[in-house]
Amino acid sequence: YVIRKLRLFGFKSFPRETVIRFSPGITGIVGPNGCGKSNIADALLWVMGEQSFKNLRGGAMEDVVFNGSDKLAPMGMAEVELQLENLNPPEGEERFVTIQRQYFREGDAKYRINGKRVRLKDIQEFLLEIGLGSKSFAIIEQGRVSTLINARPEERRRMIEEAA
Amino acid sequence: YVIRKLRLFGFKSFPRETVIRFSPGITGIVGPNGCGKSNIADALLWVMGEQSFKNLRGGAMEDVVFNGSDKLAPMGMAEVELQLENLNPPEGEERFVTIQRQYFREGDAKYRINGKRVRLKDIQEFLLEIGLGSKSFAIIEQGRVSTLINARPEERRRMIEEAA
Amino acid sequence: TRELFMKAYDAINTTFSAVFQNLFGGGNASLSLTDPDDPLETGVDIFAQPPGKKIQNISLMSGGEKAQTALALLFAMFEYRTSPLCVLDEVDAPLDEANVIQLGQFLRKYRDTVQFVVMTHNKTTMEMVDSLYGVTMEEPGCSKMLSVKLGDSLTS
Amino acid sequence: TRELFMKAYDAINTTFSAVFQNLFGGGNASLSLTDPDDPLETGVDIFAQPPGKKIQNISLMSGGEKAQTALALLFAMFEYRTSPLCVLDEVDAPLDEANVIQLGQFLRKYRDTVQFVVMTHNKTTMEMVDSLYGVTMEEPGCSKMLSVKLGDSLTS
Ligand SMILES: Nc1ncnc2c1ncn2[C@@H]1O[C@H](COP(=O)(O)OP(=O)(O)OP(=O)(O)O)[C@@H](O)[C@H]1O
Ligand SMILES: Nc1ncnc2c1ncn2[C@@H]1O[C@H](COP(=O)(O)OP(=O)(O)OP(=O)(O)O)[C@@H](O)[C@H]1O
Ligand SMILES: [Mg+2]
Ligand SMILES: [Mg+2]
Repeated sequence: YVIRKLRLFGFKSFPRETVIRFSPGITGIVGPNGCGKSNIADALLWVMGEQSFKNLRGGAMEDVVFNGSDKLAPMGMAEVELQLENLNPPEGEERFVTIQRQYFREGDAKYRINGKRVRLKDIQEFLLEIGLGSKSFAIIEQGRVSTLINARPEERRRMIEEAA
Repeated sequence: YVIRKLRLFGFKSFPRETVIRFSPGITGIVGPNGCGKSNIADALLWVMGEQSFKNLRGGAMEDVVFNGSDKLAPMGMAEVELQLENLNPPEGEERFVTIQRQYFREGDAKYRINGKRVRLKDIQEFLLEIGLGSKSFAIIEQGRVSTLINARPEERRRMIEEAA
Repeated sequence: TRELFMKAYDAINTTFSAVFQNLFGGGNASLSLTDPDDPLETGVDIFAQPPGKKIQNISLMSGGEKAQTALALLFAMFEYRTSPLCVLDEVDAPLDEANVIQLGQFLRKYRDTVQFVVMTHNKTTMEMVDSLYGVTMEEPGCSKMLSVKLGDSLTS
Repeated sequence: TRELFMKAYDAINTTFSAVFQNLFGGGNASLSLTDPDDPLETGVDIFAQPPGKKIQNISLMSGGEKAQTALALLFAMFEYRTSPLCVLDEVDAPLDEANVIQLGQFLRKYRDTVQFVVMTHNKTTMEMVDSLYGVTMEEPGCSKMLSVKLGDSLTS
């Protein structure tokens, strides 16, 4: 499987529908301080099932929803979609798979795979099958590269277990 | 008071006697990863009375003593000296003041002001008088610039108290 | 010590918001006491609003925004309690090019009253210093100083 | 799961020391179990010795050395459990110029099996990517993407 497209709408500092296409190899993301680069990493972490708002740098899950700016009003929902492509789809299976996550300011959350409502558990199981299950070493957040070194021995063990 | 000279001998990665002269204004220190830049910041923190080996990135106070390299044997003592100049010395007082700290691998520690043996407390009191007492905001260690922001409200209060 | 603390807090709070606006080119920032009735035990909260943004939980700020806000608070404490020396070890690492230049200009404003020692890998920062030292490990494991700017004697 | 853990641990340990030597151009590194008799509960320690230096407590390593050692361990885990995606958010911030180039070369070795997404402020890192996006906040508080390299359609 490869990552094809990420779509953000109302997620953190992305009030307008934004699509990022990923090509194979290395994609660089640049821009001034505070423009939204780490929010894209958060969007990937979130759509892949991250449940702790602390790991998304917020004080509550509601902080993933666009909170307004000088000129724009706050929004009521955050939505992120990730499109994956299976390079060798077995007979009868879809070539493209899209996982979607929505969160409403009142607290409702909805998950979808190819448009069909599913539970969070279904998304997590699908990702585990394709090797995207363990995010602890697939997404290195800003300032946390040396966490592996500074962690306690038991925490390092848990990371190795995730890889096992 | 201004800082004139820092002398390191056997401190961390400085086995040979090394003198750094400081001019007024801004002094830059550059060099590849692992060459010894932060060890200079540690030397300043240490000679000014830092007692916690954790704040010096060590596992024990002994870690401030040069521990050897491929070719050089470990040393038995670490010594750092800081020379300060009083720009308006009152009648009869010295223009230059040198504070020195030594640590021996067995655990002995010696402190001197202008060559005379003193206690650590004397060094700390002298520094407090000349405005170098509170190091928490005078020396920002690597990777810790955002600590002020990430700290709990009570810790921020303590920092303001130090400045008071 | 109650008066001492409140006097320091008020002065630092005023300078903090001025320095913040200077570093960010606008916006607002201020401190607030978590328990104003008890000045001896109260904690201190930070509010920061970069220009054009809403006030938010400071944990949502970016890496660079947090570093700059921390530097603004640091300098405010410095103004209140001037110390002859300030060591900044790679504080420019999270900053983009424009903010590195901004930090350099800021340090030059203070250089008559404070001696700064700045460790960095950033070429822009290197250009704004008064004197520059290099540290090498030609001999593995053994640090040696070289004076790379403004000539004078090679310290070793 | 005992066998699963030990199999992963052994493979990661071997790759870790090879990748470490590759990134540092020499030296040694290895993992060790704090309690080898109890593979289900044991912790994992890290030993690292940059070239020319003695083995020391890893807390004494420099900011850049710690980051590089962490990246070596990360890549070792990646080799064992290949994941299609890896996001690295400003991991080059503590590295000097030579090590940034080294990291870039390293990423290019893996690029056929892994998609990397790399956030950075470092110009050297920007030059080694396959496609580049810029993020701007022309409208304050509202992020917008621009495609800055290799043409194709401007995403918005
Ligand atoms: N729910 C939200 N609504 C609106 N804005 C938000 C929300 N959550 C975060 N932000 C804004 O996003 C900005 C941070 O973005 P981000 O951390 O992605 O920056 P960055 O590009 O990584 O910057 P740096 O280079 O400094 O790391 C903050 O200024 C914050 O105000
Ligand atoms: N007691 C000691 N004896 C010998 N070497 C030591 C001792 N303590 C620390 N070191 C060495 O000093 C080096 C770290 O130096 P330092 O942290 O100053 O590097 P740096 O120049 O700040 O690098 P970076 O740019 O990565 O931050 C380590 O490689 C460590 O092995
Ligand atoms: Mg960021
Ligand atoms: Mg350092």
